[in-house]
Amino acid sequence: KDKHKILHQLLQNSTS
Amino acid sequence: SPSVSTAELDHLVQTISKSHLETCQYLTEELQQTSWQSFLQAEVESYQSKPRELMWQLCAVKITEAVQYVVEFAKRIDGFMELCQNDQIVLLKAGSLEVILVRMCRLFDSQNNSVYFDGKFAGPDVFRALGCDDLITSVFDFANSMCSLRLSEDELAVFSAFLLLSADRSWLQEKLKVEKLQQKTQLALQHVLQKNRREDGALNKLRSKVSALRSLCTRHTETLSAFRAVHPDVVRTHFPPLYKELFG
Repeated sequence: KDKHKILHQLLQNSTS
Repeated sequence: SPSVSTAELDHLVQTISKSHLETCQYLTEELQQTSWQSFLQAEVESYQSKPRELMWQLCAVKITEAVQYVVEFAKRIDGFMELCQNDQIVLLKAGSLEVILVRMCRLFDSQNNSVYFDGKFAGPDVFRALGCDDLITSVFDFANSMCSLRLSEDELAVFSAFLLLSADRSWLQEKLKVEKLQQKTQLALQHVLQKNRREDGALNKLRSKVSALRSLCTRHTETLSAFRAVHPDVVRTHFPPLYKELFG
């Protein structure tokens, strides 16, 4: 998670 | 392997296909509207004369755009978001480029050996400025071989999901959980191939694509490393952060 902040964020975001 | 009814497999194929179409980045109709227009010679030469680092940056941006659609596709696969966060990240980090390469066959004109890129259809010569002709040739060869399978959208969709749910990726924490999902997806893949009256070898043909995909992705990582060694500042300051997270 720490090394993949953006990917983690995309996974957390609600469906776009 | 889990016992799954035909109705369940039908439903699984349907939901994966729906997710695929919702997240495919370009609809077939949109592509048809471009009339398969290729870049003019002057435009090709313009791409060829870009500085190497600018062409790399442009391609990194395009790949990153495509990745975001694949992430959204993954999120809509039943069971994916129930995996632990570590495994969601592991699977996407390892599988997103594989899915992009498979999706590429939807944007590929085999007759002219060209791919939809930056608004028109581009042959391998458009990418000469990257300085990795061998890799580009291999990518185009792969797209040609995928196109020759003439997969339907359903089959592409389920194959993409199957690739993402690879239980043999390194660093998975809940491997058995991923295996279970992958097995179900494999059954769905067999089901959709049978339903479309494919010959018996179709699944094996797709399985043989897996090693080709892994090789291409490894070569991409290696090529990026080599480029980064020469242009570290370009990568650090001008490449999309998501691209660096996944492939750097």
